[in-house]
Amino acid sequence: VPAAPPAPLGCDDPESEAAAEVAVSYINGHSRHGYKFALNRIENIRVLPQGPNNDIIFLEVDLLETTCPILSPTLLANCTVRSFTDHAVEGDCDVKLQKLNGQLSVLASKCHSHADSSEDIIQICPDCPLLARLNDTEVLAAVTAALNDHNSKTTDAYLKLLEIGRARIQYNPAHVVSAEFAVAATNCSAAEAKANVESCQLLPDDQSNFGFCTATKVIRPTEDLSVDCQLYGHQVPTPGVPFLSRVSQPPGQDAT
Amino acid sequence: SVAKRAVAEVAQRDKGIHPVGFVPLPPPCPGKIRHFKI
Repeated sequence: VPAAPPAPLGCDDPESEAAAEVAVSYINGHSRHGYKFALNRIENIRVLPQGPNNDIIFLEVDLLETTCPILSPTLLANCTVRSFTDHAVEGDCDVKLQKLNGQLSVLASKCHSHADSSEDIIQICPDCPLLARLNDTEVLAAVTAALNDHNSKTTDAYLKLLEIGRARIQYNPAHVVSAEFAVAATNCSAAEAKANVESCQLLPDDQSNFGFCTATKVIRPTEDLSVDCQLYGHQVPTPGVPFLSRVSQPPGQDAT
Repeated sequence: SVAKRAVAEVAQRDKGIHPVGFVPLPPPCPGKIRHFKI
């Protein structure tokens, strides 16, 4: 009598959760933009046996954006998933894994991310500010002003913008633009940059020092600007994944 | 016969009538939501 095929894996089975953990770790480890994502739900799992102790696993997972920037050294387990009212962003991923002799590895992954609909947010929280486009004029102006403000006050390294992570604009009761953006230290001090900003270059990957800034610019009723930047310290880059693969430009020049 | 009883049980289950002690299994997928659903 031929052996009965094994029962199909359920999405909440420990084996599925182990595969999802490897998948999420891979996805975060191979992304250099935005924020770390955390597992929200395993949508589907299919196992194709290839031979003894050799399976191909197709996994569909729903992820949610956390508050940890992708370059942050904070472990995913310590990252907070953004709340619904913070205008959550979801990631849908298809991942192909191989389980060989009990060892899981990712062969391929494909992800799409999208923000929750504005209608959903407004329905539950009518006054919550909504996500703005990253190339919105007001967002770019707020980021430029915030980074200039930080660089004009710091005695440490001159920071350059890497990318804007997210931005929100609120119109009532006050007109407020809040933005979060990733930065990198240059080889100049802020004072040196004042003399010749063009000579300030980002450090090579092996000496890289990244950071993250949060800024709030109040436009109405009274103009105000606050910015807080934190540098992570030197990090060892992942082989094959250049940290500085993104374009580094001042805001207002095709920053998207 | 045994065969007839098994068929009858399945038919009862299909109608949502389960024998005593029957615990329905949760659907295998999708899995549980850990945070919230968008």
